[in-house]
Amino acid sequence: FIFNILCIGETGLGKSTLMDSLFNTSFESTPSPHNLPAVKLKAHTYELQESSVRLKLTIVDTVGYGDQVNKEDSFKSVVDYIDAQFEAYLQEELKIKRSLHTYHDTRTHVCLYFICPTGHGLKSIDLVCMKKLDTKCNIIPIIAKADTISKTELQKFKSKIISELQSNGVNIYQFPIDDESVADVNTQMNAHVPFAVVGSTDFVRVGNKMMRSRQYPWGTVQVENESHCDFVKLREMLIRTNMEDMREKTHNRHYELYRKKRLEQ
Amino acid sequence: FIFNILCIGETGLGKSTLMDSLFNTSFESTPSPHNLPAVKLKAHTYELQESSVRLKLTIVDTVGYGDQVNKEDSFKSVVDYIDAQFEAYLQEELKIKRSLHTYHDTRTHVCLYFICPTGHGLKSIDLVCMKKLDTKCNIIPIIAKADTISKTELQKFKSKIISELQSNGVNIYQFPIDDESVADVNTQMNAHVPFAVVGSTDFVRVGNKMMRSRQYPWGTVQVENESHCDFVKLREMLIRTNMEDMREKTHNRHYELYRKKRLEQ
Ligand SMILES: Nc1nc2c(ncn2[C@@H]2O[C@H](COP(=O)(O)OP(=O)(O)O)[C@@H](O)[C@H]2O)c(=O)[nH]1
Ligand SMILES: Nc1nc2c(ncn2[C@@H]2O[C@H](COP(=O)(O)OP(=O)(O)O)[C@@H](O)[C@H]2O)c(=O)[nH]1
Repeated sequence: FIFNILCIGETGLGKSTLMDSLFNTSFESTPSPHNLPAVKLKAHTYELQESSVRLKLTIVDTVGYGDQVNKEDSFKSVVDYIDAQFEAYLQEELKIKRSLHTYHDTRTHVCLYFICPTGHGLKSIDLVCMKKLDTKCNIIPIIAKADTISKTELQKFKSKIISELQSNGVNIYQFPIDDESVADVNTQMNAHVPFAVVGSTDFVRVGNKMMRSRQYPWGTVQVENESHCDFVKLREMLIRTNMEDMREKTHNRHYELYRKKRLEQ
Repeated sequence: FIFNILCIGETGLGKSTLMDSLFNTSFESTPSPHNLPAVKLKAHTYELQESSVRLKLTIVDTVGYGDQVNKEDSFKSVVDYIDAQFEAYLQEELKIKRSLHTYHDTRTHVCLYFICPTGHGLKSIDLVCMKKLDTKCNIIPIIAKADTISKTELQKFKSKIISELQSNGVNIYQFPIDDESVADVNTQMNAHVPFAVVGSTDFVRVGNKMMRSRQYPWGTVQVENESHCDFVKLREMLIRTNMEDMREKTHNRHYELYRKKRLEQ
């Protein structure tokens, strides 16, 4: 069972910490410097067990995204990467002697777009980038480092983001509501997007359990506490409920669009 | 007594909130959108009373700094603004019939540079901008929204910033240690730069006092609590101890350099 995640966001938004929190790993990521001259896409592949399913998970990180003085090429590298995976699959599909069932599919199944927790709204690069990507992959926008934002500010911030996405015609991934078994929870979850997440590689003892937390002099944020952030919701949506739907939409919608445009050239 | 502050930093870093916190004002700032095509410098002037001194305070905000896809012009607008104030002063100084003592001095006395709390280090634009400004004004780098960073991360972050400034030859403002009456406190304070600040326009009752605070589900950050952030240190250094020194260095060092280069042209 293959699943490929692309994490897009500026350096220092907690992307690697969030991935470690979601998948209980320590992605041996050496912190990346801020001053790379261009965006580099770094992929890590892991063999994991997620609730009795053996998962071959690949996480691609955009190193240096948005850090350059001129950010224009930031998202071009990302678009090129996604297209390259479609192209590789297409080449395999077009072979006379092909073996698609053993082919290691690297197509991006979901793009987690990390939004800077400014409290004001999206940045120009966020809108430009997501607009370029919304016909190429499933986008789930995420508010990074949500422990920066108070409860009252968060509601306004989420509404602002959703309205900016709508007025710019950006189509983000909708959790599917056509399948009765998941329609209810997915409908509720769609209303919470963008998920405001907190991640941590530190644990604090609570009772007799070790809980992922961020400790401050004024209090401790518990990653899995739903009144502290939407981490549990994201994990539910991403890993437990909709992984198969994201793979299907990638194959039946995004890939087909790429293939059609490519073969019409 | 005139004092001019220039606040440089990306939209949403809490610049206006910090100014309100430092000067007990509510700067009627309508939150700025993120997608201005260029940086606009907006000045607000206030008549304040700071411990028995009547202060004519002007705060200049860089609206849209770092938000454009191409950030190159972000700092050019800032450099042009600072030079324009020197130029205006020079023109007055060169007049035959002049009145410098009634001239409304708009030269920048201090530049508060707001650093994004990524935890990793400075961004390319931060280094490029501060390098362009360090011979033109007194720079005090500030870690914005410091309630995003835990105590252990903060020490590493501060050291990383200081070492990046040093290895890039950026000269930030040093609190003066030649005057015996302030040498001790200034020497201590120099060791805490960049100040990690939190600001707030909300108040929470603590005992019988209303304290500036940011309330979260997991705890309340108190802006004036020195174990929560360096707000009190910044206020001490900026307003109570070194305002006169910053005005002097602007006039005797930065302005003289500008004037010399200008008259040599
Ligand atoms: N406030 C806050 N800080 C975080 C969070 N997640 C990670 N960090 C911190 O942010 C810094 C950068 O995290 P990292 O995962 O390396 O970010 P990346 O560059 O996007 O991969 C580190 O100091 C982390 O401890 C979070 O949810 N909230
Ligand atoms: N976490 C945190 N948020 C802050 C702080 N100061 C301001 N904010 C919030 O950040 C958002 C932007 O603040 P604002 O002062 O308008 O930023 P500006 O665009 O730089 O002037 C608002 O939602 C503020 O409530 C702070 O010290 N910490």
